[in-house]
Amino acid sequence: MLEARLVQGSMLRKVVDAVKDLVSDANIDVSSSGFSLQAMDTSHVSLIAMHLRADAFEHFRCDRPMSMGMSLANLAKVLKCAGSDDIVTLKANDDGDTVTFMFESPKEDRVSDFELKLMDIDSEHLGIPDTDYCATVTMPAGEYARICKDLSSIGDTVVISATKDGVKFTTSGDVGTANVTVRQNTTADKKEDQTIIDLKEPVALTFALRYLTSFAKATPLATHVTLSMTRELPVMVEYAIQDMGHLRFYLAPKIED
Amino acid sequence: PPGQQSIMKFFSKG
Repeated sequence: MLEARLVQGSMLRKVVDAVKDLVSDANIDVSSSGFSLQAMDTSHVSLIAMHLRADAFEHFRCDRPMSMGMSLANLAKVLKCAGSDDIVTLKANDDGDTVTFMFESPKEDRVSDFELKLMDIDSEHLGIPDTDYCATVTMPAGEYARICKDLSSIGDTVVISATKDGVKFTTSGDVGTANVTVRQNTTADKKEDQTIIDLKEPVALTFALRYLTSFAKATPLATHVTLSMTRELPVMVEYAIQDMGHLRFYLAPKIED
Repeated sequence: PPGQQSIMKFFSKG
């Protein structure tokens, strides 16, 4: 059986809210290492990989690995019923077709439980190789979200180029063109305002802004987002889930027509 | 969309 008690229950809601518009149904895999989710969007252009470590939970018991298939829209509906400070406990039997979410208020004066029906989902698990990235930029998550939003109002695709001068985001459309350059800034007073660029080799890749903008729905999860790029390979957009795990998005680059 | 590659091209199955 599975029993997992997460004090910061709101993290689950933030994760689901970040991915539910890209993926409608997904398997949440549970094992002794924790919770993980891997899913492609319906167009098979991007891949989501989430992991919440077992030690992130106050109590974690998983007798044997299980896959819990669920509608993420329905999961979001359930998690929306939790208070923002509630402790969330998941319970499921090994061969059951439901998972139960229990929400406890911090003062222990309100307890609710919701049973969610599970479903069988055929999903292809992809192996993600370790990659030596040419460029890694860690920037405030809000800044990344703003760039995606601003550029989306001008064009549909963005060229992200990393050079020693910084990371430049370029788009063009009927309105005209737009460039935003982000430079390293490790001297900001507040750590959450810092930008760190690790460049091994210059790299430039073209991406659909629609997906990069969708990834920014994970902004509430973390102060920073990390973009990792290498030539001709998918970009990895990573949000740390505090010290409990990560939510990674991979997006295949566009090539010349 | 034109020029858009599938993510499956980059990651192995299994």
